[in-house]
Amino acid sequence: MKTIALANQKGGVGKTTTAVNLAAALAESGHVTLVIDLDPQSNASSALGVPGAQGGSIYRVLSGERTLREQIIETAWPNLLLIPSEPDLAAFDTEVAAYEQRNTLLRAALEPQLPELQALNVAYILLDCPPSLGTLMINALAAADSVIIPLQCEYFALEGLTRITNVIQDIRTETSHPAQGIEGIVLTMFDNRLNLSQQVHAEVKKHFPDKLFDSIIPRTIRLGEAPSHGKPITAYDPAGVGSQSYRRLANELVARQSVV
Amino acid sequence: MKTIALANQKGGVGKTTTAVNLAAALAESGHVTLVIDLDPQSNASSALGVPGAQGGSIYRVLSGERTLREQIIETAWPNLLLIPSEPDLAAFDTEVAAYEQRNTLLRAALEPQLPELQALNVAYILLDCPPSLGTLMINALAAADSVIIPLQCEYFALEGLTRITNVIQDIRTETSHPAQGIEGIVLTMFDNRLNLSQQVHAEVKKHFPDKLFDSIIPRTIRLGEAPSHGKPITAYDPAGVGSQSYRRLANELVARQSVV
Ligand SMILES: Nc1ncnc2c1ncn2[C@@H]1O[C@H](COP(=O)(O)OP(=O)(O)OP(=O)(O)O)[C@@H](O)[C@H]1O
Ligand SMILES: Nc1ncnc2c1ncn2[C@@H]1O[C@H](COP(=O)(O)OP(=O)(O)OP(=O)(O)O)[C@@H](O)[C@H]1O
Ligand SMILES: [Mg+2]
Ligand SMILES: [Mg+2]
Repeated sequence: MKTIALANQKGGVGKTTTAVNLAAALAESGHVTLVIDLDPQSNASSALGVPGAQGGSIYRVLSGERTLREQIIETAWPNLLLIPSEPDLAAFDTEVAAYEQRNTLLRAALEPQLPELQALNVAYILLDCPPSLGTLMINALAAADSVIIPLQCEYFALEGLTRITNVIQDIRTETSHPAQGIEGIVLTMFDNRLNLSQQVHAEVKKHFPDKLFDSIIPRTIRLGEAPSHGKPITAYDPAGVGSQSYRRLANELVARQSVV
Repeated sequence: MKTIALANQKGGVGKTTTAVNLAAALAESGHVTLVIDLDPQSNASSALGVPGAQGGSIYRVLSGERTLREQIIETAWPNLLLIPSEPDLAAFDTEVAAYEQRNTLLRAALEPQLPELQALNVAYILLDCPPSLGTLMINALAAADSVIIPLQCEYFALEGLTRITNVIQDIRTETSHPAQGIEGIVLTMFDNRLNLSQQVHAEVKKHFPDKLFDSIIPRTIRLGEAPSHGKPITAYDPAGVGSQSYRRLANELVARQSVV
């Protein structure tokens, strides 16, 4: 089992879109995948057809009221599980500010549940993070084995890249995490016709050559529409470019795991 | 003088792009405008050609080390002033969590400085907010006379709209703010050819008819490129569609002020 955080403090770069559609592509190819929605906006929950906090929520787990296993719900698609978010999560930073263990609450909730998750055959856990450097993102980085950084092909997103890569290193040291840091950087909303997209691609290749996924996610109309139907792209437009690019990303991710 | 917050907890919807370019359009038409960058990402600072925290920062003001006036710097364009952000701002939520007055620190810093700001002829203060419902955004809502909500023409952004409108009402009650709430909602990254853009436009017109600005900001390549040159759109592509749409928005905003 591997836990991967989708993190980038820059807003609107495709964290949720990548968490949901990568999870759907992994599930489609037979890997049981659990999405945990750590964003109070609960976009990942609604993108999977589960409007806010129906049946369970990660907030109940972080506050110690429920175990992780109890909050897992099934989605409409096989092998695709979810722990939703809820609006109360927005107050989390302030609520736990005085608590010394505030940064490792998610890791503490996950570790004792490993046997339960293995019994469910969970192969991947994907953590969707909110756009900030707050306690929820820190919890995700402390709990994850590695981090996928979705990077929108725009200037502000590129400018923020060294920020998130530094934060990942800092959190790992602070919470004495054994595993490797960055799983990879995936370019999102790429538009072949734009200079900006080409420039961002060239910059990332230059500075992070061994971290950049080969799979690039193009900007497509269907990827923007899918969430309004409460479906991942693999269900909304199974033969389209969006589905193909997320399947390619899933295959690339899986192939990396078998290389020791 | 009017203080306006650019707020929306959804990430990547055009808060910074609107703060910077609306400010530039107001400045161009003779209104002295001060942009305060409340986002630790300091995108507004770099979009105005001032890389992180050179010469001043709002963090110094909120922590009480400096007065607001002392942190104001000039940009390369007449009538356009800035108080930059800095990375330390990311720790603000946790640093002030135990402090009872944490939500009104910005208002407390602004009020005594009104004579200084009037001496500078400041007509508008625009507050660029980070993408979260944390203490920095609450400070902005408590300090502002009104709020402009940039709304990207996408599903997740539309889904989050009632969230931000509710939060604005809550904060005003909590911090006993006398002024009106929402100045208006401005559609951003609008693409005439997309169903999604048309649908979002129709939905907002239906639910918030008297709040929607007539001016719509289209998605343009130049608006995406301008920040990488450290210039507002009015300097980077003065005759283009992006500049025209932000000038129209500025004119609409100014016209609303004179109607009592
Ligand atoms: N490849 C794509 N093609 C077209 N639209 C996309 C693509 N990826 C994401 N989007 C759209 O762009 C917007 C931003 O994406 P998304 O919400 O996934 O980013 P995020 O990083 O999760 O945002 P936040 O920072 O608010 O959590 C959404 O409206 C989404 O539907
Ligand atoms: N009208 C537009 N046309 C083209 N690109 C745009 C437009 N408005 C914004 N952008 C680009 O879209 C991205 C998101 O915009 P911006 O950073 O202003 O949003 P934000 O709400 O401030 O994001 P955050 O939530 O991270 O603060 C940026 O890369 C910006 O350059
Ligand atoms: Mg998201
Ligand atoms: Mg911004």
